[in-house]
Amino acid sequence: MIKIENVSKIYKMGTIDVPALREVSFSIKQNEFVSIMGPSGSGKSTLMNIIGCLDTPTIGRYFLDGIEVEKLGDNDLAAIRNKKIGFVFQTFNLLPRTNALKNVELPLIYAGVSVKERDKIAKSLLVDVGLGDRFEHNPSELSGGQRQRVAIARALVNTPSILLADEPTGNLDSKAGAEIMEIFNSLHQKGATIILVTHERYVAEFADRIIHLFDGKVVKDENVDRV
Amino acid sequence: MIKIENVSKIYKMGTIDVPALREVSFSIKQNEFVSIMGPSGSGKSTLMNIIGCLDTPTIGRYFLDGIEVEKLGDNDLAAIRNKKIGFVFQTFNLLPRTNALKNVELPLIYAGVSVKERDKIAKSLLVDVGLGDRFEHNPSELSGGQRQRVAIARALVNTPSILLADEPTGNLDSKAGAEIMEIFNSLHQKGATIILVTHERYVAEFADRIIHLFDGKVVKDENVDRV
Ligand SMILES: Nc1ncnc2c1ncn2[C@@H]1O[C@H](COP(=O)(O)OP(=O)(O)OP(=O)(O)O)[C@@H](O)[C@H]1O
Ligand SMILES: Nc1ncnc2c1ncn2[C@@H]1O[C@H](COP(=O)(O)OP(=O)(O)OP(=O)(O)O)[C@@H](O)[C@H]1O
Ligand SMILES: [Mg+2]
Ligand SMILES: [Mg+2]
Repeated sequence: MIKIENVSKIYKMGTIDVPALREVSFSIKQNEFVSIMGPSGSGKSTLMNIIGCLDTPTIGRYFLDGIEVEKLGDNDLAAIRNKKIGFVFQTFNLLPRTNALKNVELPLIYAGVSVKERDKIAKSLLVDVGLGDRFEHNPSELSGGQRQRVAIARALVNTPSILLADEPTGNLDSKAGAEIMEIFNSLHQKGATIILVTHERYVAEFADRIIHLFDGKVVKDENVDRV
Repeated sequence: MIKIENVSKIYKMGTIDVPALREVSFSIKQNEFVSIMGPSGSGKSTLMNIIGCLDTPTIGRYFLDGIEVEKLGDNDLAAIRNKKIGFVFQTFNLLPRTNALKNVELPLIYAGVSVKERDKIAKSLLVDVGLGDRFEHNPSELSGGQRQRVAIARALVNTPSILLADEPTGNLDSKAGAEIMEIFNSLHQKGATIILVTHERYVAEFADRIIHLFDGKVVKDENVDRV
């Protein structure tokens, strides 16, 4: 369960304040699938960074499974980031000069999984995202969409209970995009909570609910009707 | 006039060959507006890098305004890249720790334009792309879509006669995307040649013609009917 309570985020640029989020409040239940939409610059990635425990609110509170995240120690936060939450960054954040397989294995190395086991898991995920023939390629030897798919595979490798995906299909053609959404769907059916940022309506509608941000505020929170 | 003649591009990964383009041939006339579509990994960015004189074919020839690019010296190539061609990279390639204004001014600094003049041109372009209030932000202080728009402004700052844009709206919501396409349209009406890579059909249809790549080959070359 995720509870965002009156959260504002204000970036400081020297003497200027840049408000990115303004008194945002909402909750997301366990195993819910929620999309976040909104214009460029409206605060979507800022909100995802807070939910993913990568950044903290300037004002307001964030509760994860009933516990206020601000009160957690560094070890608890590291365990949450590594085991509970899978994050697909908008900018991918792949390790340069490191091949696709190693990039995907990285979270498993931190989690102490054996070499044989992590090799098997990482390879099977790269195959799932259509990169069975790109294990040895470094990020500079992959196309934009292929890098994005490596980042998706890395986010899934620890079978997270919460998946945060920031524009996961932004660099993909509609076929590759649909394949990724199928993978997210099956993770959702296995019980995971999924929060997805997208600017494409047809992708947002894979979710049960869409939260709309504008200029840092929640301006709409709609259910997706399944006909 | 751009003429691609039987061009293949094969990347070498140790002992393995990775064919990215396979015997591609087509021509693009002065002041034509052409889109390139194709699945992730089909060779679109590789083709754009060759057309933009940033990479060379493994086999085949590339003619720009009747001159074979391979025969050009470094000074000619630098002048083409800086004055004739504007490039919006799929990965933006902005200078980190350098604010938006300076990033956009960069091509004008190389071209020897005065401080006052380049400040005026760069500011007006940032306003055109909706970033009038982000001059002082570095890339790390901008959202994904805002960074993309800085990269677009930088590509336009030298009023290029050829604009190469690789997924220019990939990180933008439909409103911001439409605003960018309006700017490209007006550049086209002033006589520029525009080549645009996209995976979104409605963006591709702003062009006169769509070239479809699949697995490194041109599989279709269609005119866009204007009704
Ligand atoms: N330096 C390299 N070394 C080896 N292979 C490479 C290299 N750069 C690209 N490739 C391969 O060449 C193929 C074409 O890449 P390219 O970047 O042109 O694709 P693209 O059509 O732009 O895809 P996307 O839509 O994902 O951006 C891909 O399969 C990619 O893995
Ligand atoms: N470190 C920072 N310092 C100052 N301002 C920032 C910083 N990071 C982000 N911003 C500003 O905060 C606002 C929200 O940014 P955010 O990245 O959350 O937008 P977004 O909704 O994800 O947009 P996009 O769709 O373009 O990715 C933007 O206007 C941006 O300029
Ligand atoms: Mg964002
Ligand atoms: Mg590409």
